[in-house]
Amino acid sequence: LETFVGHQVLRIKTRNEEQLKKLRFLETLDHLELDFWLNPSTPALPVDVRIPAHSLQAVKIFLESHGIEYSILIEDLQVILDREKQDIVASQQM
Amino acid sequence: ERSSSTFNYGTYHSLASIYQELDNLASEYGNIVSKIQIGESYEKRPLYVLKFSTGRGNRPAIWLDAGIHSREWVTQASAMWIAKKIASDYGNDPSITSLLNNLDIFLLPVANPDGYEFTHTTNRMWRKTRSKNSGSLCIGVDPNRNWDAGFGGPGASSNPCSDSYHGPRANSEVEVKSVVDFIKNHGNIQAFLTLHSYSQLLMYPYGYKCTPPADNAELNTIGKAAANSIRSLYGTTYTVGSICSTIYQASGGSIDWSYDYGIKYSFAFELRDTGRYGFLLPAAQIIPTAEETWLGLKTIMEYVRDNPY
Repeated sequence: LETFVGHQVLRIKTRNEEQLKKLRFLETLDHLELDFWLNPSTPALPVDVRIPAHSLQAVKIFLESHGIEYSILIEDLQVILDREKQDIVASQQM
Repeated sequence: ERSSSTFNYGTYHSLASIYQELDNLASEYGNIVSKIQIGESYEKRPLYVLKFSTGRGNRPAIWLDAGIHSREWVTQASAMWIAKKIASDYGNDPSITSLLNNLDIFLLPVANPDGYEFTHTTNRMWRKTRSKNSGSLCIGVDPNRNWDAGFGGPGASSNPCSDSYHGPRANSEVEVKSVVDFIKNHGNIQAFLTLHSYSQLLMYPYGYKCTPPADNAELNTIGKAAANSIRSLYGTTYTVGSICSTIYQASGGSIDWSYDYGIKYSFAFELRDTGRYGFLLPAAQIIPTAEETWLGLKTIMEYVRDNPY
């Protein structure tokens, strides 16, 4: 089973079309291996993106350098996945 | 010996366990529930639909599917709870009894079984089908960009490595084609409802274009009534609108196809939550999510029952 240790999910809030364009550019950078849970659409809607540990620094620097606001929704995805797995196992044992 | 009374609806299950439960429901509620195979997935897993029916012949019917995006686990889990709810409440709940005395319901709880199995065995974050793409090492097509409605337009990717890859042609995915064939062969589907997560949205066509559908006012009214029903249980708020107005342009989606095919009451639900857990909604929220979703679905189903076209 693939692990997601250190992967974070960021919630990104854009203020204008220009910032949205920057996020769409980010989407095209395959080497970052970003997984958009909510895609960039309009400034009114947030963008949620799962970022592998190896890309975290680059993405955060990119966002900060363009003045794009973000917050961390999920600090470490694997922690939540482990909890989910434990719940399933516990339920099966019951 | 197993029965649906021992199935834990408040946890996430493997595909095998879900398929076993479909048999249990069909056996336990044989008077109204039957299991139909409508096709096979790319990796040859059966596509099972539960038919809820009290009558003979081709009655007007409602289509409901879940899990076309495999990582949206709360949708498959909610569909199973809803199946049990419909089966066990027939004859006890006047609303469900009246629904099934007038309409059939077809429920496809796992629309993308290959993807679902893959999320359990290999990659919890998998969204697409598991078909091979000619000329690419990347696997899978986004099955909700693969319908014949504005296929290949805005909001879908032509890159096989993208999570929103639309596929080589409309209906290229056997999981999509099987549903299309079933709906066409049935010939009397009055509503097409599909469950996704997450964001708490209730959407109607269109996604492939931003012009409102001919029935915009009616669909909006029904959607708002359903959202009110959802909110009435636990206060969960839903945003209602067309796909284009609530999220973004997305072409090749299932409800755009069903609406253009002539199924007026076409809706897509995006279930809980709004992002705290996203696709990893804790199992403790499965039953509350299913309960409130059912209220929204029931509101739409009652409208469909009372407003044939």
